[in-house]
Amino acid sequence: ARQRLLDAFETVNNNFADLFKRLFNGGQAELRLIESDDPLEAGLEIMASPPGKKLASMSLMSGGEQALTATALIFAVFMANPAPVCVLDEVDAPLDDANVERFCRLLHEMAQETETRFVIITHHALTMSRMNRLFGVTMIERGVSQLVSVDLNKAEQLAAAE
Amino acid sequence: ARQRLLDAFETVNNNFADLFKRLFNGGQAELRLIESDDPLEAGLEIMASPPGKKLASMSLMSGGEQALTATALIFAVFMANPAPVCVLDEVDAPLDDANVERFCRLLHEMAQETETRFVIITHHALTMSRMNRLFGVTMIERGVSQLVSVDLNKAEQLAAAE
Amino acid sequence: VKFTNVRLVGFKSFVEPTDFEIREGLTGIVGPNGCGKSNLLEALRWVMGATSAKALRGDGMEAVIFAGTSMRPSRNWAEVILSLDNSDRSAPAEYNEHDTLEISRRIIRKEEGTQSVYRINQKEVRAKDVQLLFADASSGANSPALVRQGQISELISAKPQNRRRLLEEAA
Amino acid sequence: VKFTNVRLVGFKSFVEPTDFEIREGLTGIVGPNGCGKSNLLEALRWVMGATSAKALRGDGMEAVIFAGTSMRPSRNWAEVILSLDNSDRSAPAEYNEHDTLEISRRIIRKEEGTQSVYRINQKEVRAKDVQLLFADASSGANSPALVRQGQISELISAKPQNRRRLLEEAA
Ligand SMILES: Nc1ncnc2c1ncn2[C@@H]1O[C@H](COP(=O)(O)OP(=O)(O)OP(=O)(O)O)[C@@H](O)[C@H]1O
Ligand SMILES: Nc1ncnc2c1ncn2[C@@H]1O[C@H](COP(=O)(O)OP(=O)(O)OP(=O)(O)O)[C@@H](O)[C@H]1O
Ligand SMILES: [Mg+2]
Ligand SMILES: [Mg+2]
Repeated sequence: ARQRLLDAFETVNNNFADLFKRLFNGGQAELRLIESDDPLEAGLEIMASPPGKKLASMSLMSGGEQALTATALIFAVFMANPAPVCVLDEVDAPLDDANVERFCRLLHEMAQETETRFVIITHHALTMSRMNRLFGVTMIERGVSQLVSVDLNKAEQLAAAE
Repeated sequence: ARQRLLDAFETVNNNFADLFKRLFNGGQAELRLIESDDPLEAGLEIMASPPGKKLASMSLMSGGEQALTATALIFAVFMANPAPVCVLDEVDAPLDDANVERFCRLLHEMAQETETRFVIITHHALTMSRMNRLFGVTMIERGVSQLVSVDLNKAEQLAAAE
Repeated sequence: VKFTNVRLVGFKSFVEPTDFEIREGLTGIVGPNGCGKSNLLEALRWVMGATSAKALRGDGMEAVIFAGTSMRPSRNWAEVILSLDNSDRSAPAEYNEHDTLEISRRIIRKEEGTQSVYRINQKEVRAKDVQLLFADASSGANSPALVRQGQISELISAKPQNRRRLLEEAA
Repeated sequence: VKFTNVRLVGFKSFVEPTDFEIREGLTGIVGPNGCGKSNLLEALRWVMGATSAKALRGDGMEAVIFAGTSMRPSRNWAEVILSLDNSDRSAPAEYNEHDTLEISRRIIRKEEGTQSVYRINQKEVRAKDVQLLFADASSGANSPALVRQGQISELISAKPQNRRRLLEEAA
């Protein structure tokens, strides 16, 4: 079990370093096992530096940088053993447009590599425009949800309307 | 001290009920002291129902509804004793356009009632368009921040650029 | 296996039978605050055997049954049916002869409490059987592939010890 | 009193002296991820006497000094100066004869550690004096009026006991 965790750590760490670079367009990141020599007892520390900045603990990064780094970590674990479906609920909320752009490009690349079907819940107009299709959820009758197909052009109206 | 907390609770609860209605365009909300008869030992429970929905604990609401309700609570405490400056760092991140619209309208009303100066950090294009002025923060030289005045029309470009 | 459809009947705000198709590539889900988007993800995790009350909002399994509105009465049962395409025959042995797998979970409110009934291709099974089915596909209700709203923030503020558990999912 | 300006010198990513004007009504602050917006709020809380390491990102007071980049060397001091307009004469007695109040906090990295020096109108005071000054104006570094990024989420997931402390700020 200890060896399996170390192997998993190895794989995930390599994925993480690569995915971070793709999401940040450079920079570097790595995982570290801390607080114990025994991997089954250790803690997971995340060190990262966006391009042009110093390597430091993730806790010193900005809100959006932390979210993008944590997303890279979740994807790193996912890519170690890709599931047939992946659902992301508003992970792009704190990201600016440039980061959302790279996030969506990475989603397309992962979808091609793994054949995983992705479901992305979002309020971000830019994310909507990068999807293959959109479903809208509405409550025309109060308290009752309905699912409808959405024209990619009508998307922004739906997200804004009541 | 016990009486002061109860008086504060009374004021904040009334503010909260009113601010919630203004942010949700209806519905109702209230605070409850729970887990102890002694207010100095009690916990603060938040009950709320958006228009057309049942009154329930805040923990059953959607992500955006919870954020808007928590914002109403913070404003309720603020209005009990308005400070000369109020800074809000990305509190509008999980809100849709309709809620952002009401959030900004409430900010204008509070600014007039209290003469407080508000500073709103945001990524939301709609929020930017409702401000009296915009300052942009940029890192033209990597790792070095600069503050610049932003033309309200150029706003969206800045938020999106790298 | 490929996930193809999630059907919700009386699950939370989806009181009317609703088919949520899962198609190839990237599907975006949009709509105003509180309209039901996260409820879709919860329905998927619920039918896959999610049991942790913390990860499913609500103080108990009953919280998933449509609670009624001022215009509609509450219900006393809820069901979610997940359809899987097994044409690549990658399902576990005992279900692998079928082209389609249908996993359903129904909860019924009775006087003595609520009861969840699980079925795979109409045959009643235990919760454990459903959880194991997805564990084989490395895609259980708690898999890293299903990222709940706010889970990214939780990961950022988590103690290093708790973050390490994420690795254990991959091991 | 009215807050009119926050001047940052060598504070985190604001290595060049920067004047952040606080004007009437609603001022929006915009920019890409990581460009320094939250650092502005931290500078304000820091000069008002914030001491909790948890609420100021970083493992110690030194974390606020510009740490250098590949193109610029690090610094060994940082300063924030807050200007207040006191024409309504609502300041505490000992400072109330002045039209303007200037509160400054400077931190210097020395061999034996770092040291914060506080001044009000050029006169050196203790941290406590600055904290009390703002307590009178019900707007301390921990006042509900200064909402940090992620603080709304913290309030939502807080235990009821911790939420009650918010009320104590108002009492
Ligand atoms: N058992 C139930 N019966 C009826 N309605 C319910 C039930 N449980 C939850 N709801 C409703 O579902 C709504 C929450 O939906 P959901 O969390 O999916 O919203 P959302 O679209 O994700 O919103 P956001 O963008 O704010 O995250 C709540 O407003 C609540 O009233
Ligand atoms: N002591 C320091 N010296 C130099 N740079 C620093 C220092 N402390 C923090 N920074 C830099 O400041 C940046 C964080 O800025 P900040 O948190 O204000 O970003 P932000 O604009 O709020 O972004 P977001 O929109 O993602 O919240 C980090 O990228 C970090 O590199
Ligand atoms: Mg949601
Ligand atoms: Mg920030």
